[in-house]
Formats: sequence, structure tokens, C-alpha cells
Amino acid sequence: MLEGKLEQASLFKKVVEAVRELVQDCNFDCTENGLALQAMDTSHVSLVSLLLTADGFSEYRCDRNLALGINLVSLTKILRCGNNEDILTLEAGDSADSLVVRFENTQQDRMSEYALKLMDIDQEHLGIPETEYAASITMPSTEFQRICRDMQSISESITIDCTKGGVKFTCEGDIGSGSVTLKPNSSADKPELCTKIDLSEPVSLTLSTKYLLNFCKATGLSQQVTLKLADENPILVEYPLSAGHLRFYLAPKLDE
Amino acid sequence: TPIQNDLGEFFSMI
Repeated sequence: MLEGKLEQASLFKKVVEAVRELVQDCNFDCTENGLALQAMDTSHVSLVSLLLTADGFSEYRCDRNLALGINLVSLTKILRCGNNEDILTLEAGDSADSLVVRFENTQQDRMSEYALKLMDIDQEHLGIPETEYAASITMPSTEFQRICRDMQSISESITIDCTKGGVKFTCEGDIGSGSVTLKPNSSADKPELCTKIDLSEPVSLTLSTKYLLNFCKATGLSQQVTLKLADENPILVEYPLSAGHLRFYLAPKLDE
Repeated sequence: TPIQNDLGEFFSMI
């Protein structure tokens, strides 16, 4: 039996909104530690890995591990029936064929309840190898979104070059080219606006603009985003949550 | 032009 209560429906709504274009059907793995989701997009180029830990719920109970097969388009329809500020409760029995989604307004005078039919999903699970990343860049998530948006109209690819001096995003297309360079900076009163670079060696990766921009749907979940890069390896784009994380992996574009 | 790789080439199925 799963029972998870979130004080604000907006967190779950935003998470689902952020991944539903990449992933259609997926299993939500429920354990005593929390809710997790791991799924590749249909073209097998990117991977979504979500963790909502139990301590992020105001009430959480999961006696037995459950895999809830969910169609995210359908879940979105149901989540839109609730307001952002509503208290959200997710409930499923051990052999339930549906997930019960309950909304309660803050005045506690309106309760609504919806049931989402569950599916049997035979999902491939990927083992993500331990990677020694050459660079870790933490920057404002809105800045990352802006760069991806701006470069989207110029090129299908963005190259990220990271050195000690800064991180440079470059794009090259039919109409011309562009680049944005960010230098590490710090501001004690506004840490969310800082750019931080941890580097063991310079690294360069070329990545699909379309996918990077898709990851930016998670911008509203966190003020900061961390990009982890290693040569000829998938990039890790991580949005930390107050209790858990939303991670995206994207395979690089490599020269033949 | 660089070629988009499949994620399966980096991560193994379990």
C-alpha cells in the first residue's frame, strides 16, 4: 500500500510537466525511501531519473515495493484537475489497478478525488555507471534555459566547452554562429545567481539543442541547475529538489 | 557533422 501526501500539488504537477514530453509511459517505483522514476525517451537518446524522497512528503507510507505503470498524458489530465496550492495525496493498494489522486484545498472545504487506471509496463532499466566527471558547472537554471532558447533558432547542436576560466556555449548553423561565455562568480547575498565551476580537466561536449531545451522544462523546479561533463560521455543535467532530484542524461554527438 | 549517439552505447541494460 502506498500513501503519499504532498503539502503542495505544484511540486508533483511541475515534475510531471517537466518529463511528459520525453516519456509517455513509465513505472513509478514506490519504496519505503520514496518515489522514483527512470525512463528513456522513445529515441533512446536521453534518460530521465526522478527521485522524490519520503521526507519530502508530509506523510508517506509504502509497506511493499510497488511499480505503478502510468501514462503521463493521462496523469497530466488528472493533475490539471487540482490547484497548485492544493494538498495532494497519492494512494494505491498493493494490487490496485488504479492510482487514487486526491486534492484538498488549503481552506479544507473542498475535496476532490480521481482514479487513474494503471498499466502493465515492461520497462527496460538502465544501469548508470559511476562516472568521473571532468567538470561540474552549477549555474542559474534560468540562464541555462535562456542559452538553450537563444541557440535553438541557430543550430541543432550546442557545444559546451569548460575550462577553469569559464564555460562557453557555442552553436553553429546555416545562418551563422553564436557563443555565450559564463565566468565563475559568487554573490553571498544571492547564491542562486552564482555560477560555480569544479574542474579536473578541460572538457568539450556537443549535444542536441532540442533535448537540452526539453530538459529546461524543469527550470521552475529549481533556481540552480548542475551540468556534469566527461569527454565522450553522456551529460548529466541535474535539478535539485527540496527532497530528491530530477536528473536528465543525454548522449553526446560525436564525430564519426 | 557529429552524429547523435544512442544512450544504450553508454549505459547497460539491467
